[in-house]
Amino acid sequence: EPRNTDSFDFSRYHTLNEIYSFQDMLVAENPKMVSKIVIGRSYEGRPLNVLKFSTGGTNRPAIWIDTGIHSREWVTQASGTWFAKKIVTDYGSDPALTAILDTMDIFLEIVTNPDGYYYTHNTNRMWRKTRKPNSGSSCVGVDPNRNWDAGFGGAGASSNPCSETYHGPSAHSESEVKSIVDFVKSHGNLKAFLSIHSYSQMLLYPYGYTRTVAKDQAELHAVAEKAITDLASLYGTRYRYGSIITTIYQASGGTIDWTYNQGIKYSYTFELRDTGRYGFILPANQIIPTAKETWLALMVIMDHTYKNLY
Amino acid sequence: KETFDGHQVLRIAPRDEAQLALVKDMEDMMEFELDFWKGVTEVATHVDVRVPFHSLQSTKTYLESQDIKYSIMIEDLQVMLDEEQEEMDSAAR
Repeated sequence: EPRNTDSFDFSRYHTLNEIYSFQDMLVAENPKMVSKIVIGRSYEGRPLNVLKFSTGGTNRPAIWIDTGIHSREWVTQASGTWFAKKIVTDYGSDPALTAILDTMDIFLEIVTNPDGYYYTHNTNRMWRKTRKPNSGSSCVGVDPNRNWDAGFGGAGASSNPCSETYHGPSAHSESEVKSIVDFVKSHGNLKAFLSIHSYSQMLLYPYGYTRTVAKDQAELHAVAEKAITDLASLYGTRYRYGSIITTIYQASGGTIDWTYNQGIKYSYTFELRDTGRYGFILPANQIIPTAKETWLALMVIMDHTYKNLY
Repeated sequence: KETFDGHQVLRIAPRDEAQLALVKDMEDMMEFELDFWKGVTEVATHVDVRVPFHSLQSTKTYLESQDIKYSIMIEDLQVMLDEEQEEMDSAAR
């Protein structure tokens, strides 16, 4: 096992325990900047860890980033781990990130669906949902990206517990979702919310459950355009961007629709690359390129948020 | 551990709205147990779907009967997963 985060191998996939250990090492190595918050427990009782990057202050305006809400999208948890290290190494050397962190906090949940992630390593590599049993069905789990109280249960989600897009028995029925909901509400000062998925190379903003245009659409669109331009500057990876419903399809109960309705203007969801092929089993040698290019886009959104605090 | 021997991932390329609708219909073919990795969006965007071994023939027959183009993105998913696991084990060692 690596003894510190410098010897952590970011170019391969890691088990849940290895990521948990990484988080603890990062906190131990950077006690003044990084702390670990447990915002809740998964259905199977695993901690829902969030890394808080802060240079001081109280309840500062903040940016949320989550990866791995769909457990089989391994490149997202791997990228989240890389982001965490990037934040601590770039603070003090990258002027843009330093300015952001001197004013704002960053919260990063690397393994948003730990039960699912554990299950992908030990039982079914293709698992996407949570692991809570469904009453009256032999099928397990809920799609945590259809479980939010934003058009919950509408078109673009399934009422069939055996479906990969099952919305669950009620909004926020999944502790993995409810814990974030409670955190967002109690914090009350999140200015950006970035939820990271894979794979189809898209950067999306609300809405997914309705064709109603988000009131900030023009600004969200312009920021997305800049973000994907910067992303493409590294390896030429081409992204599409736009609202969820116009760019992919109608999807109700989605994460960023809820966060946007909570007043978090800069709500975006990423679909990371499939360049390198093989979809959910993206080769490990693609992890660092994926993380690096995504970071450029994240920086655009975070920097814009910082310069346009509301 | 669940295995995926003989599962293939097909990359489907509908050429017009009519074909797109036919691919969309596949989402409701529960008996095929298809797993859409990349869902149906627009004509310009391909669809990736994992097909269990038991429905491979039926799925391909359906696509071919509708003249919908597809290619095999992953020939045998389990082979890929074994390679991924071996790579993880080897890196850990």
